[in-house]
Amino acid sequence: IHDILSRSRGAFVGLAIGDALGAPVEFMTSHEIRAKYGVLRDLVGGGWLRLKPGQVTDDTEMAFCIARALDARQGWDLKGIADNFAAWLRTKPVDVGDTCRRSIRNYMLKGMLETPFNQWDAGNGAAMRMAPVSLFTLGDDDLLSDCAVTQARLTHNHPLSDTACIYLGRLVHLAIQGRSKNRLRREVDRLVAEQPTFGFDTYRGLASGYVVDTMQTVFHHFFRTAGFEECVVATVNQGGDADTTGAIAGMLAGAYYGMEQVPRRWLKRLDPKVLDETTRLAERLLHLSPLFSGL
Amino acid sequence: MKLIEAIIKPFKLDEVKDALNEIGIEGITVCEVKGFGRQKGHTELYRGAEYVVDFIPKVKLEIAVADELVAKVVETIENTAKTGRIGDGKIFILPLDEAVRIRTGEKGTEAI
Amino acid sequence: MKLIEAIIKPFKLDEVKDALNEIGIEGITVCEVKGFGRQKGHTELYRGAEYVVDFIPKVKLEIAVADELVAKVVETIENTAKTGRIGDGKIFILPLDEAVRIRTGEKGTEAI
Amino acid sequence: MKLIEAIIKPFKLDEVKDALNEIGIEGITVCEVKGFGRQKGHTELYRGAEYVVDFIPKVKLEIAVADELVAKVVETIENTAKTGRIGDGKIFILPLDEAVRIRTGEKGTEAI
Ligand SMILES: Nc1ncnc2c1ncn2[C@@H]1O[C@H](COP(=O)(O)OP(=O)(O)O)[C@@H](O)[C@H]1O
Ligand SMILES: Nc1ncnc2c1ncn2[C@@H]1O[C@H](COP(=O)(O)OP(=O)(O)O)[C@@H](O)[C@H]1O
Ligand SMILES: Nc1ncnc2c1ncn2[C@@H]1O[C@H](COP(=O)(O)OP(=O)(O)O)[C@@H](O)[C@H]1O
Ligand SMILES: [Mg+2]
Ligand SMILES: [Mg+2]
Repeated sequence: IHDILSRSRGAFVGLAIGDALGAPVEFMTSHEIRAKYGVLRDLVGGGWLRLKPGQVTDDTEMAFCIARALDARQGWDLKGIADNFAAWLRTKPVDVGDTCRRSIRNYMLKGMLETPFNQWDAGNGAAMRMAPVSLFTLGDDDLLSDCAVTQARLTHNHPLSDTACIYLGRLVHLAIQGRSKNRLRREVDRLVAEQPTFGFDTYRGLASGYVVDTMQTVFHHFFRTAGFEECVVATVNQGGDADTTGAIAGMLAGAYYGMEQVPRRWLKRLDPKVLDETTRLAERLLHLSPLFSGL
Repeated sequence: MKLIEAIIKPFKLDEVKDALNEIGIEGITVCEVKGFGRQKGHTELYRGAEYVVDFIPKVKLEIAVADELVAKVVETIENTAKTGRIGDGKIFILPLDEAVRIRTGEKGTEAI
Repeated sequence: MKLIEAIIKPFKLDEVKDALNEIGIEGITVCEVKGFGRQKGHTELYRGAEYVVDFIPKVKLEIAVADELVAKVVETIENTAKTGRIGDGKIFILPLDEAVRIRTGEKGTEAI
Repeated sequence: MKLIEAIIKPFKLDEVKDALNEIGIEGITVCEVKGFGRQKGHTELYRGAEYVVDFIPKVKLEIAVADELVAKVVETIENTAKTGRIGDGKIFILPLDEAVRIRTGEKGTEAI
């Protein structure tokens, strides 16, 4: 159980760490990052959003919206999540994705809890929020699929986004439950069989906000590295949508390697409120999960 | 889609922007203009000085919005930009045939 | 209603404004713009100096008018802004779906 | 006819103008505007004090074109003004009911 808690915390803290590490190099190419930092391996702040070192962005903040809603209701609460998204939007966040803004606005003005299908909705904005959903649904694959898609559809309605959310949840479940990397790799193979466009054997270094590029980047680096720090550093140094690829890689690596592998120096520099809340909410969500009530 | 053009008193800009932010609208293009109005030769306070010139500095906002948001946006600007005194300005609604986000090539309401 | 956009030579502004006032038009919004025209690199006199730059300072007027006044307003601007020399400018007529007077909430032709 | 409005990054103006000239478009009206959007302003030192300048300078182009040229003009602006980074801007297409060349009285596509 200690391991499960450590990996659950690793998933949520890892998300925040990846976000804070990658955000300063979002929209830079791998070459530009190399020219400026050599290898970026610290929470340095700056970047196009002029962040403070250790500051997180919408990736973590939207995940908090979900986690707080589920914790407050002590159960699933789609409207609670939507209300939190709306309240968050009004605080003038440091960044908001175009698709997320449009959808949250439509919720505020029209009460829409599901955005209509849109060919442009294959971004990673729903996938990046999967940490709290994965923890809440630990132990129940049907519940995961259901929650993953309904939360995704608050902002993104596209089969590629839906599929990415479900499989990220499944990978986090397997990781937290202590399954091997080979087992995780077989799960990714299932994803690629179902949706070949996610294939990454011939990874070409595309790390944009297109959910396929994001997932390929995360998978490529997760399966090639052997530790939390190594995985997240390699991912963000790929550039592109680096805060989101970093956040998702951090979630996956955190779920797999656990809190013990998250570097001290990163934990010390991460926004203390974020560290405190991710750690605390991870445990609260774990306690709500089917797996936990079955223990 | 519509292009909403609002001509307002300059000191109202921040307030109008904040009110639009509250309803999820962030993208706005603004330019400084000179207004000539129905009331000629009146004085207006501008940066603490009284103007008797026949033009008055105004600010023009351009906001492209989806059709279903137009009423709400107009109402928001109206309520916020109004002082009840001469020269509060106008809101014009123009038809917008197409919009493109240059960065991504997205078209239509996805572009704005 | 229509939104009339007129791009004219800056020194013609007062003359055009006066001519419009003569026909009962008082509300105008004006901004300074840069014009690039068919004749590139030509010289134009601007404030007594000859310009060879490829942009020429112009003034853009925006006037919202009721449909029945459009022809008269266009004719007035045309006659007053014209010098017969290159660069006199353009008049554009755009459809205007709605207009609101912020101060009073009046809509339509009452608002302009 | 349509009135194409393009809001672009200021350093892209010359490049866009040249690309439009390449496809035979010479008449453009330009003004400096302030952009509010996802790309945020920054703090600036101005007269010794730090200002949080929350707008980004942009340039707005207005180009009246015949219907059959619209697609080409939009494509040209899109390709030239794009950097792929946030803040590249928008292209808006508005219906244009009529155009007049002030110098000659020509109307319609002859006027633009
Ligand atoms: N017909 C119009 N077309 C375009 N702009 C107008 C028109 N009428 C007024 N304006 C703009 O609105 C501003 C306020 O108009 P004004 O007549 O002074 O007061 P009010 O809007 O309170 O009735 C003017 O300074 C001008 O910028
Ligand atoms: N197609 C157009 N769209 C928008 N503005 C235009 C267009 N053509 C010309 N203009 C504007 O009109 C001004 C005068 O145009 P120009 O071609 O120099 O002379 P003229 O109007 O006398 O033929 C330009 O400086 C520019 O501001
Ligand atoms: N809805 C809108 N209406 C009018 N102008 C807009 C709108 N949205 C954005 N703009 C203009 O486009 C510029 C760029 O928008 P921004 O959101 O920063 O990035 P991007 O265009 O890359 O998505 C803004 O600075 C503003 O001038
Ligand atoms: Mg982000
Ligand atoms: Mg991102």
